[in-house]
Amino acid sequence: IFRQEGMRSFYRGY
Amino acid sequence: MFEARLVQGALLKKILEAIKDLLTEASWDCAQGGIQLQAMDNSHVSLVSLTLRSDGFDKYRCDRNLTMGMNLASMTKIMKCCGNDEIITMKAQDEPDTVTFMFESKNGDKISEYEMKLMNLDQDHLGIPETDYACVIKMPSGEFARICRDLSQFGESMVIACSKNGIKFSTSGDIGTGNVKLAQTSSVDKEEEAVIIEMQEPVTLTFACKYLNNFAKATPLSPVVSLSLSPDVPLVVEYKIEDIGYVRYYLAPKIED
Repeated sequence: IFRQEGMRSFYRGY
Repeated sequence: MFEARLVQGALLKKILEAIKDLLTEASWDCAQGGIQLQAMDNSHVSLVSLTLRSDGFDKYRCDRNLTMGMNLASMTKIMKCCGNDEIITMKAQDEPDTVTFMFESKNGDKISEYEMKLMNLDQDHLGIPETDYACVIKMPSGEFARICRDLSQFGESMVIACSKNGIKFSTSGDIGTGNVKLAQTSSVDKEEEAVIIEMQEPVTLTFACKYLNNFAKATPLSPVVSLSLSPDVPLVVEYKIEDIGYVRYYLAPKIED
């Protein structure tokens, strides 16, 4: 079972 | 006024093929330095970053920065009207509601023009810091596409393990397991056929095959693909686009609950 992290959890928005 | 002319119009067609299945719509940010596009897929698990430098175009003019929100399915319909050997010019006014695509035959005796309505897209941009990756793999893009295609028959996710000995792609599913090992090329006649590993430390990460297969749609853009991996950060899959720029895909690794 996997959980996939969204991009926002890695890179901050600007 | 914005105008960008690309004699190799087929490049723009290939770029669109490389992003249209991942993104439904995207903003094309045009500035003096060139065109940039950054967008996440609907699930926000992957990110596409496209850069086309102005000096890679045969003619480029951008008086004011502008953002053109485009529906990529609509753009695909228009690009299908462009022959592979035709010259593409994109044109827009300052603060545009529409963009015009002009296609010229090589000898100039046929000119087609298509005007497309633009959209207001409220897209957030992500800042991606410069990262030193634990492993950077350069390999033939066709080989990468084939591995993604072959292994995705077995399971939904693929493990990429990179060490100094080589790279191992593996998957498992209901019918069984599969893996492909690639050794680093010892001597190369053609650089684009080589497998080259730059490794600081070994890395093993798991990714969804569905997205990797989508990224592989950029294969016609470049004979070489580079994969950059580090523990716990997104994989970067990069295809250089001749002398004009690159398309990069970022994909979050799967994390066990």
